[in-house]
Amino acid sequence: MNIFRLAGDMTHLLSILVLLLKIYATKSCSGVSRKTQELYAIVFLARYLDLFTDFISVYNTFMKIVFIASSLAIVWCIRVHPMVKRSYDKDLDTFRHYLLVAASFLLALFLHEKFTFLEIFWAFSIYLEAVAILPQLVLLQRSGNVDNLTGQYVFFLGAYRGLYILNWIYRYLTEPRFTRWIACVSGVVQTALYADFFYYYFISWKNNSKLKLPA
Amino acid sequence: GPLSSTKDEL
Repeated sequence: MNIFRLAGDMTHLLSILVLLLKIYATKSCSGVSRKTQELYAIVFLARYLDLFTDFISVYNTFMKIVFIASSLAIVWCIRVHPMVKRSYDKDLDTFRHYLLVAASFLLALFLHEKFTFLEIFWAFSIYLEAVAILPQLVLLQRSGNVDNLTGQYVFFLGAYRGLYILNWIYRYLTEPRFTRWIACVSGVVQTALYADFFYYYFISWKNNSKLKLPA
Repeated sequence: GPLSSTKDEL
């Protein structure tokens, strides 16, 4: 474990807490893409299949459970909770996210570290996570002004993988046999997808104005 | 040692 990875995990956890706060405090999921939340639930379920078989550390197991439970709870909230469900705008959240699932799984069948069930699902989860934010970014562009908590949620979610890139550089420089190409390349693509959001987020922070993504 | 195939990252 290094400071970059710990900061990355804490930023990821913070993004989830901010989203939970938004949904709980406002009893609304306006501006939140249900499809991105569903994709993240699939990402965690596919990535942590070894939750009960490979024990790495208490921290690792605890965080995996938190990520799986929170992503499922958020999807449940948006799909089932009567107050929150009413605020879901399905006419704006129209990204065909099942195509992202299919493409990621297909890619994982060809590009993986080992042709085993766990490794293919792990690669699938890495590729899917890289594109999981797309429905949310499309929704933000369509829904005009973005409320603060939703903007902060997306910012922290994008920042966490950026910190992981620093972690991979650090590990590459300090650990002789560290190679994690699938996660590294995918992580760079994932962070790059946030580039324009980060730009407009910075502008809104600098001008102390409302975050607005151009349509 | 062998390639660390164990996924120690989240």
